[in-house]
Amino acid sequence: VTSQGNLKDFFKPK
Amino acid sequence: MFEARLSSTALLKKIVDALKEILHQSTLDCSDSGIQLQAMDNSHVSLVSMSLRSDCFEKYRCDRNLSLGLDLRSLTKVLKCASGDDAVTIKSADKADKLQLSFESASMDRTADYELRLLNLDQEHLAIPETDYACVVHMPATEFARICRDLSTFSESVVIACTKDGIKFSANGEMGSVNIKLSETSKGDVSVQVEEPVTLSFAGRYLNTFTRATPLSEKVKISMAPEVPLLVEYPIEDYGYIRYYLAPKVDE
Repeated sequence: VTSQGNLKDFFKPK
Repeated sequence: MFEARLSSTALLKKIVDALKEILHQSTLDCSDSGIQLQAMDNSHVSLVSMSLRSDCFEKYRCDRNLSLGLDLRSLTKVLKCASGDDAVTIKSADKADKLQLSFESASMDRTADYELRLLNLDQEHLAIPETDYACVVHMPATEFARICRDLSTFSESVVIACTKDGIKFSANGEMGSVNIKLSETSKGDVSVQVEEPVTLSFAGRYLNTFTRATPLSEKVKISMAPEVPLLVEYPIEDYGYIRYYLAPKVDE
C-alpha cells in the first residue's frame, strides 16, 4: 500500500 | 519602482500557463537580478520554482526588492486580451496595491493599459536542499507530455524507473497496464545519466500538470534520487527555468 508523500517532509521552511 | 518590458507577450503567456494549473495565487519576488517565484500547491504535494533573470527583459528596473501577490487566473484574463506579438510592460510603484500592464502592438499603433489588483499573500518559502541526483534524463518535452497523458488513462499512479538502459514509465490499473521505455538515442534527443538505478512512484495527475510548461522548451530534464522529490525542469530560453518538484508516493 502506498500513500502520497508530503513535500514538507522533504523541504523545510526557510 | 518596478518596471519590466518584454518584447513578446507570448513568453509571459506561456509562463503563466505553466503556473496557473498548480497555483491559483502566488507571489512574484522581484529584485535587481530578476523575478523569482516559489510556491506549493494547496495539498503540499508539488512545488513550483520559477526564475527569470533581468536580462530576459528589454528594459528592467527594480529599485528595491518587491513582492507582488498575484491572482494568476485574473492575470490570465488580462493576458487573453493581448496579442502574442504585443510588447508588454509590467509596472508597480513601491507599496502600490496594483500592478499595471501595458500592451503595445507590434506596429506600435495600439496601446492597451490594464490595472490588476495585487493581493496580500502570506507565502511560505521552503529551503530546497542541494541534491546529488542519481539519475538525470533529458528528453523532448513533447515526448514527456505524451507519455504522461497516455499513462494517466491507465492509473492514478505512475512508476518511473531509471537504469543505465534507459527510463521506463509504467502504470497499472483496472483496465490493464502500460510500460513505455525510452533508451538513449544516438542523435542525442534522449540522454540518460545514471549513477545508481532509481525507481519511484508518483501521482500521474501532477506530472500531467507539469507538462503545461511544454510550449516553453523543446527539452525537459528529469532528475531522480532515492526517496526524494522528483525534479522536472523546463528552461525558459537562456534566461531562467521553471522547476517542478513532486513528492513521491511512500510505502505504508
